Amino acid sequence: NFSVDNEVHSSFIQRRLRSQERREMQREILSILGLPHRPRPHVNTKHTAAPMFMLDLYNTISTDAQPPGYSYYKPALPTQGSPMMTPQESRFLDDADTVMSFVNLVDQEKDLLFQQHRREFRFDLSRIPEGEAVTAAEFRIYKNVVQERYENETFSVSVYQVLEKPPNSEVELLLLDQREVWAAEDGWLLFDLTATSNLWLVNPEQNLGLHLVLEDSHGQRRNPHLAGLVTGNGAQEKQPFMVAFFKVNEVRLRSVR
Amino acid sequence: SAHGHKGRQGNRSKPQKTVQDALKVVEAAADTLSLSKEGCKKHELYVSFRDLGWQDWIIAPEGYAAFYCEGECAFPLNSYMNATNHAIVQTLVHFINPDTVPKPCCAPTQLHGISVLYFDDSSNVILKKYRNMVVRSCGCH
Repeated sequence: NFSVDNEVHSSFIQRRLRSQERREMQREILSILGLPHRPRPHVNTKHTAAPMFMLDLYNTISTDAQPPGYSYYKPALPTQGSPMMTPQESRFLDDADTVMSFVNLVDQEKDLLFQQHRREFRFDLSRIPEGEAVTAAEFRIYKNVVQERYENETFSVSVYQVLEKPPNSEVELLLLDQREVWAAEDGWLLFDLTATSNLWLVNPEQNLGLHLVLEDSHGQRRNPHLAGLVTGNGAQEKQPFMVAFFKVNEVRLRSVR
Repeated sequence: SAHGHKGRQGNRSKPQKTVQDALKVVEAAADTLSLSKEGCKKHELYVSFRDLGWQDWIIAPEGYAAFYCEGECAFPLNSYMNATNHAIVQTLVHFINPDTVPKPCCAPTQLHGISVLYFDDSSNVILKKYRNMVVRSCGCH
């Protein structure tokens, strides 16, 4: 698609590409983008939490980089209600070459049947870009306001790394991060996963997932839903996800084709 | 190449005339298309992800203005944008010896990056910064 504007000159004659040419053109552009093939996402809903958060990041970068008068970086989606970016994430974003969000692979419906007082999360980190190192990673989970009898209560939200899952015995856990929250609080809770994700990248077999545990002020384990935590059944734009920031640590050479 | 085949050509003037005629035709065609007379300039080239039918996996942008550099870097270079000193020297040397020394190239002098937001096969979302994807300015090198 070639066009002419006031500042530049076009010497191309526009014509429709033949299907073979079109395929070759697509292959070339995919190669420039560093992709071996066209991705085929099985779920491509753009209105879930992770894509909305990522679109926020994209708009931040594009607004910063956008030359005056340009209109090519129009956001494709509204960002209202998307997960807010913290100042720390803004710094991570400045340093990053790539940012990636990961969907939770654990079926929360099934999980709910077996575990009343904890939730399990798993993220597949095997498809991260080649030659890039994690500079920061976090797990994000949304907390709604609780307006029932727990309104004045505080809760403790803990995120554990699963170290081992021995058959017929309790799983071995490592506490990664903990938050104290009021029942009346509302918003995204962030848990640092930088060290854990680096470990999972080096030793993928140790990626056995995360456990989230909720305790009330008496130290009793409770169902995360009682504190308003959205773990699977809630609104699409409030679903938990993981985000990682990457930086290129080696020179990328494009192969000759 | 004509030099190496000298001995095998029976009629030396006829092929030379043919080559000259052919050159005239090429020059005339170039004049008509106004390609070769055009100086080194930035030209519009918009890569449309929408037209490629990639909106099922590319979230943003819909496309980007990549631009490209095209045109002749011929003597005198002063009128062309961003000619390097070396390009001016090379143009002069080309002028003296056009068969062995090529003209300078019309190429990008400033490049900028873009970011692309897309789904991968596992429905994870990737935001990637691509450096040097957009031509900001062109010049003779």
